[in-house]
Amino acid sequence: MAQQKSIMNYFKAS
Amino acid sequence: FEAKWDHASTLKKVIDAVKDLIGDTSWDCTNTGMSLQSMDSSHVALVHVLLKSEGFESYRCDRNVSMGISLNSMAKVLKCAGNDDSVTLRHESESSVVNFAFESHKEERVSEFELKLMNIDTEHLGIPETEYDSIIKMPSADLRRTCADLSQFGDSVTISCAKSDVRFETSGDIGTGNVRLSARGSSDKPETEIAIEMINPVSLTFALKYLNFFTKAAPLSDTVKLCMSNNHPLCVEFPMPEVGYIRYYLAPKIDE
Repeated sequence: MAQQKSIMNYFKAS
Repeated sequence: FEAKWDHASTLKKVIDAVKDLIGDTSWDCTNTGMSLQSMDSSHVALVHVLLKSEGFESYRCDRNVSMGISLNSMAKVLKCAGNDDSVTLRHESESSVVNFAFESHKEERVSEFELKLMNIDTEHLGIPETEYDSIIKMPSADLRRTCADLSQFGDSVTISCAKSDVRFETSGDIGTGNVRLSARGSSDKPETEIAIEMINPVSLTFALKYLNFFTKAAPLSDTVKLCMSNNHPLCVEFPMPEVGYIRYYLAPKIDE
């Protein structure tokens, strides 16, 4: 099963 | 801060397009325009709205301000405006409210509402400049229909982009479904065009629930752009010429 990633895995707090 | 739109319809559509995904948010107002950036509560999707100052009838922002607002409350206030009424937003420095004034174009009816601002801790994420592997421009109604149709069969959609077509596939308990859209030009009706710019083929899987939230922006824009790179969030952009855009970012589902 494909796991849902968090957008925070890609975009970091600026 | 004071901003006026000639017609309430655009602002109503913008709020309707984002309110179900992000409840409370901060509008950041600067002299270049109003913007918001917010994640949904499960931190899977990110919404970025830009309303450029040039898109307003009049716009003034003497000092940068961040207005924390419940979008559901904002939607309630905007329900009180007719589509063709003008809308003026006003906020004074240090004030804890924002004022909305709606005026009919015959000027016989003026209504005013005051909305309490909220303290919202927003975490702004940095969105890196990305050279996408595939960019698909298509009618927004086609994307809305495709996502709605496939939602009847599965929770996830795999979007695969090749040189001349893009394929949306899903599967679920009752069966499977797929929709293939082929590139097509249209010089007299550019809004019906399907254009594919492919540098590398891409295949990514996304939760349909979020894509169905995104397509609530379809009334704002005839066309939508899907920007994809393998192992990277999808960017779904609804451009509003002269006014700005709504961009939604969605993290993919990845096989562990």
